[in-house]
Amino acid sequence: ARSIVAVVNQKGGVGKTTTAVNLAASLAVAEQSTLLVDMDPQGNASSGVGVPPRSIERSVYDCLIAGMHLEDVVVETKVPHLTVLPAKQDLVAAEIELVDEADRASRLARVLDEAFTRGVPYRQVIIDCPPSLGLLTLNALVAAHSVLVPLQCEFYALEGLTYLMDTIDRVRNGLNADLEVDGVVLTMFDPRNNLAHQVSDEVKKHFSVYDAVVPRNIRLSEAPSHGLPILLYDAKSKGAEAYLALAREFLDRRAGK
Amino acid sequence: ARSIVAVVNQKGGVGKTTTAVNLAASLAVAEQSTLLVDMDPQGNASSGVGVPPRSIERSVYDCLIAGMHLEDVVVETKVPHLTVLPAKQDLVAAEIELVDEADRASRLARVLDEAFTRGVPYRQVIIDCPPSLGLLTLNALVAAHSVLVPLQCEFYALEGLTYLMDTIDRVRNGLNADLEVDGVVLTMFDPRNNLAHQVSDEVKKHFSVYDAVVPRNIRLSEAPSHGLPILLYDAKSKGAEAYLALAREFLDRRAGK
Ligand SMILES: Nc1ncnc2c1ncn2[C@@H]1O[C@H](COP(=O)(O)OP(=O)(O)OP(=O)(O)O)[C@@H](O)[C@H]1O
Ligand SMILES: Nc1ncnc2c1ncn2[C@@H]1O[C@H](COP(=O)(O)OP(=O)(O)OP(=O)(O)O)[C@@H](O)[C@H]1O
Ligand SMILES: [Mg+2]
Ligand SMILES: [Mg+2]
Repeated sequence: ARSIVAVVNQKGGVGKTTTAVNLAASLAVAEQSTLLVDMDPQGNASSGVGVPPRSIERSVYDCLIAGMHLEDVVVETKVPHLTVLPAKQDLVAAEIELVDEADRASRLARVLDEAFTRGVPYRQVIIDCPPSLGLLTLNALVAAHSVLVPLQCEFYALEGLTYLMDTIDRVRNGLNADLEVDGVVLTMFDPRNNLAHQVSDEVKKHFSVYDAVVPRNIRLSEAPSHGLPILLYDAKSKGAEAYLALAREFLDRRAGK
Repeated sequence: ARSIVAVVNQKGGVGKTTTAVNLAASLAVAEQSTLLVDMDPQGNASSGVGVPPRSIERSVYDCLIAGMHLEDVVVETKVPHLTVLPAKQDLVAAEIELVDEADRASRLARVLDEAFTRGVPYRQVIIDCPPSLGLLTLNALVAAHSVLVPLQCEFYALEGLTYLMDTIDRVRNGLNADLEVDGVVLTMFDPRNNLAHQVSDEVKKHFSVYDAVVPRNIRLSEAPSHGLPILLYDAKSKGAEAYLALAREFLDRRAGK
């Protein structure tokens, strides 16, 4: 069955985009037809797969606001089986333009539903979100079957987790009754750092945490400047291994469904 | 003369809060009466100076929306001469409640103006902002005399700089003609990393960059879990030295104004 996952955390810089891009690329390499949706006006996920915002005419904004079909906006990437619905800065305007619309929170869900009804082939949809819990992230939470939460093991990042889970509960009790928390992914993990182990132990007490842990790895921060996911930039790096392991575990968790 | 500075960057996790908290604390240690304003619903700057959001009744929300006086909401910190106007999660509601108000972007400017007219003593005001360019950050840009931009020397962080500077120009041409860009502060700088030097060289071509560079230093990420600025947590650390140097340079740039 198809899986739609929102990668969410209102705390900034915790590895949402790095996780969305590299999980999507790893799933594509496993021959899963994958769509990466960029819901962040920064357009980092788009750049991360070699489709920088300045290079495109149409973006997810045109689907959300102008009713353009997904198939007419998506762009193929250098990775086989990986397609991106790109974002650019105009997406900022969508938050303002949708405020008074009754269906403001379910536009993305409709864009995806209608595209699947027309027969678009994606088995996996991964949605990258901005560092906030505003209307763009809300659209992702309403459209998704589950939520993946990248977490940097630091104090400020831990503080925001409760509020994030409250927000997910509110969406589950409102617009998306089926929304599940898929799990927490520990990112930029430095095993020499005491705080990292303390935070990780604390999180494991309350949430489902993926076994796959992403270590701090310089190659992961270099890859986006080449417009490549880590698998195409440096497949032997620790970062690439971690995201392949994450993709395997991600698919295993879905195997029986 | 008094200085009001907004610490802004829509890219998440680049060290805005760490810079706001530790610059404010270093200015206070230099006997400058300093107010730290937390305009991020995450409330990280408040926690970073030992005033966690769950411990307070009133917050900046009450000043912005209910017209409460600044003096009735601020909290003294463990650092002499450092006071905080704390934030908590209710600040999220302010963005929604202000949308239809004509003066929605200048509420913070008015709160500060009216407080100074009543004679509050602060010489330095440092405003921490959330990772977005929405109404809360806009309020900070309208209230401020200048903007300090923390920048992590990585690819995604560089991408957003142009849009940030365009936004500052727009505010300067609109609601705050006197708004200046104070400068860029390089954060989490790792000198062994090529990309960091490439990004730093690029940024120096287009912007005023502070000589004081903040290195990656684990003590900086430990300090917030104790509710202490780095100067009180580990005054001998590289992080403390860097923020003291930044405060010295910050004051030198203002001497004579
Ligand atoms: N495991 C890692 N090791 C080293 N660097 C990393 C790792 N993961 C991410 N990075 C780098 O850290 C920075 C933050 O990561 P990223 O941009 O993916 O976070 P984000 O949560 O998407 O940020 P935002 O909140 O702005 O959307 C980026 O420069 C990225 O290249
Ligand atoms: N120089 C540094 N060395 C090591 N860790 C740092 C440094 N500066 C900040 N950090 C840590 O990196 C993380 C991100 O920093 P911080 O929260 O200050 O960024 P921010 O820009 O305020 O994030 P947000 O966009 O969520 O508001 C925090 O966990 C912080 O403790
Ligand atoms: Mg991102
Ligand atoms: Mg912050």
